[in-house]
Amino acid sequence: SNMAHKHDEL
Amino acid sequence: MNVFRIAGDLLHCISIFILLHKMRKTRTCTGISRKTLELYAIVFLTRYLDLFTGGYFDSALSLYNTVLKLLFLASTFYCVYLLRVKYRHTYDRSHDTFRVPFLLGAAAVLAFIFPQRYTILEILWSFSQYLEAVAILPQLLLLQRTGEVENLTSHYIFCLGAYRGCYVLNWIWRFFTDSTYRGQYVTWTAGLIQTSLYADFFYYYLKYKKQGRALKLP
Repeated sequence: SNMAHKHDEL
Repeated sequence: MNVFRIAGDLLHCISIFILLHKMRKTRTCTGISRKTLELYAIVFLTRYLDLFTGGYFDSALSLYNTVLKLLFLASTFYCVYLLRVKYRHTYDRSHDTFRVPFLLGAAAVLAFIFPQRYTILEILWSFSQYLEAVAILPQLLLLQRTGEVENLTSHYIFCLGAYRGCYVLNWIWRFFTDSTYRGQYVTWTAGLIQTSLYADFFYYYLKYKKQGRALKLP
């Protein structure tokens, strides 16, 4: 679930 | 990365370009809300703290994000400089009176109650999402008070709203294509609030555009 909170947007 | 995300980012860049072009061409900042731009400066400062954590060259996406983050920060601060220093004598101070502390407070409360996660960086990130959702309000109030809106100013706000609208489509796309993405409820909430705030403006923008006249807000 760590991936779910990776911010890869602006 | 999908077509909605790229279109959104492109519209965001275009909106900033239109704003800078308008101010530099007319050598004034009439009709532009300093409060909205300062809120955007706070939004980018609190959201892009990950610029200090490195990883710029991890992937093509990281590099792309880093370049745009720096661009948004630099251009927003440049706009604030134009409003505060260079063209300050043309600034509509008496009309730009939205109570900004109210927005900052509401975004802070929401960020503490509903952050994406309970860490300092995540609370600040969530704060930036909630604040961005409402940052346009001082600008919309200013336009309503001055009545008729210059073309370039209306194009600027239209692009800004369309940018977030594209992001909502991007999130819908990712919801179905990227299962790790579905828990981003802060993004969903803030994005939907933000896009809906533009609904009224879009309506009048398209109406007057169709008639080929300058936009007037009631």
